[in-house]
Amino acid sequence: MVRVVAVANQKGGVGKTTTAVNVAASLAQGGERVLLVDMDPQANASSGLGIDPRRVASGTYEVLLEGVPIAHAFRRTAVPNLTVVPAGPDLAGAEIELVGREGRETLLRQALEAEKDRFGLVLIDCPPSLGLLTVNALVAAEGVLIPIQCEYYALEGVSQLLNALQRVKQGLNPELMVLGILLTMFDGRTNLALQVADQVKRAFRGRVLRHAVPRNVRLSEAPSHGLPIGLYDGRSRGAEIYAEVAKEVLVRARGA
Amino acid sequence: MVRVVAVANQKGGVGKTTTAVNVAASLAQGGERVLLVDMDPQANASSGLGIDPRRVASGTYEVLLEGVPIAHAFRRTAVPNLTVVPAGPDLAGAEIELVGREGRETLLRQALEAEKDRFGLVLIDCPPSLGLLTVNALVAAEGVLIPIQCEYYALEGVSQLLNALQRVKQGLNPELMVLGILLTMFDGRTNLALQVADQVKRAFRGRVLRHAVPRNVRLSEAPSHGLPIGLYDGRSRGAEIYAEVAKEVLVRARGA
Ligand SMILES: Nc1ncnc2c1ncn2[C@@H]1O[C@H](COP(=O)(O)OP(=O)(O)OP(=O)(O)O)[C@@H](O)[C@H]1O
Ligand SMILES: Nc1ncnc2c1ncn2[C@@H]1O[C@H](COP(=O)(O)OP(=O)(O)OP(=O)(O)O)[C@@H](O)[C@H]1O
Ligand SMILES: [Mg+2]
Ligand SMILES: [Mg+2]
Repeated sequence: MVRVVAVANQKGGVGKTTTAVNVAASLAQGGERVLLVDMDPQANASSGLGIDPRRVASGTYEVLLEGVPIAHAFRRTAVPNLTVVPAGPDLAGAEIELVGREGRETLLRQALEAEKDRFGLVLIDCPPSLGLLTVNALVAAEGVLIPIQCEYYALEGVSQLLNALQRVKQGLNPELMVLGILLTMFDGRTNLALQVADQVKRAFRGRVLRHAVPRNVRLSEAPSHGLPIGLYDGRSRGAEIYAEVAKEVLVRARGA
Repeated sequence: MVRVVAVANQKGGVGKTTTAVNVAASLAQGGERVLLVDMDPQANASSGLGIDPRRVASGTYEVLLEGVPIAHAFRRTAVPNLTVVPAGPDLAGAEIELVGREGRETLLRQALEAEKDRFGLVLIDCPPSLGLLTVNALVAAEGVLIPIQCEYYALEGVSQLLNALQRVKQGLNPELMVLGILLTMFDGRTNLALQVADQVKRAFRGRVLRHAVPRNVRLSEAPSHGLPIGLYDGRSRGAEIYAEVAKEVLVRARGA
């Protein structure tokens, strides 16, 4: 049983936030109590759910570095059952501040300890790096969901990510496992996408989620309205696919 | 006259590496002596030019943290006149190691000092963050080229980037200026792209480069062959546009 899932990949722009927001929202719409933690100083998951990061007084930074209980940072969203710990302006300075801190890799795990059992699933959106914010997420998580864009550079970075996961598993979090790999922005008309998808499936037998997320402009429009795809355009291809992806993530989490 | 240009944007996947590699290669093909420094632990600029990052003995890490003279890290590429300082495996640990270092923000500027005048232009590819690797690039640079994907999340991050540039300008590098903003992955058929492009042009009057880079699959295929677009498919739309972009970058750099 995996209750905490980090959505991670140091390659930029592969669909981490889009996946974290839409999987969290789809499960919440289906009645699951979900917590989404925004560990990225860009605060895209926060704004993608209608929260203005500039006006966040208690967010991820305050929870990690000022000892604010995580429940104080909980924010409701437009989606019933979906709670967010938003990223505020100070999170940009956290990486450097964390370096000198005692137990610097385990701060998020400790903060979540008191509250995680109140939720059916906790998702953590990670920044595009393997620094201390992502490490905190990997130490707090029991499983990792890895979005991979069907592009060459994205494929190249996977071994670096798996090495980092291995180091966290051997050091601070022996339970950490790869919950699944999600192919994103898949355009079946290009050879490149077909080749990358094929290589990923061969390399990760059994761990690649059944559905690849196609490129769908409604997915990139939804954040400008502060809404997940299910509320912005529930009948779009993006909404349908993320509903399927969300179900599979939950099945894998429950069965792990 | 701007001789050192950082290609920066903390938003992931906006086309920083694609721009750095193809602008550098296009100018080099035209006879300009160009140096490209890979400051990203993902080492995409290195592999995009045919260098295997795992086999790099002296690269950006060794130059910054082990005092190796930057000229020792120079690597030739398939493009005449284009020299690369590649990223090796150790660069992933640099951000944390830099925190405790004396003069930690100025290490790249110092390393480049001895060699920068041997080149007509120096380009620096930055990682998707505003940490110490990007700060080193911003302190070493005289101008910043900012690729912006025509998407909502990419637009949102611009003010965070401009604030960081301002802090570097007020602190360590008063000469730093925005050389230009490049609209990338522009798909004129979507409203979102048109809206974002319009907002960027209004916000950055005069600093948005004339050509927007359209989405072009040949651009994403080229890196898997370790070649810039000009050598992979010189007649593609991607090659034509990046040749125009490169020219404009050089004109702006010379005129600045
Ligand atoms: N399937 C899709 N179809 C169309 N656009 C998409 C899709 N998935 C994501 N996008 C858009 O692509 C961009 C990158 O996605 P996103 O921001 O979710 O990636 P990320 O991995 O979180 O990026 P970062 O590394 O900066 O955190 C965003 O503008 C998003 O709206
Ligand atoms: N104009 C374009 N048309 C099609 N694909 C593109 C274009 N520009 C970039 N790409 C592809 O999009 C992906 C993201 O681009 P790139 O890696 O250059 O962005 P980046 O900003 O350097 O990412 P990161 O933040 O991870 O460093 C890559 O797979 C690249 O090949
Ligand atoms: Mg993100
Ligand atoms: Mg890059």
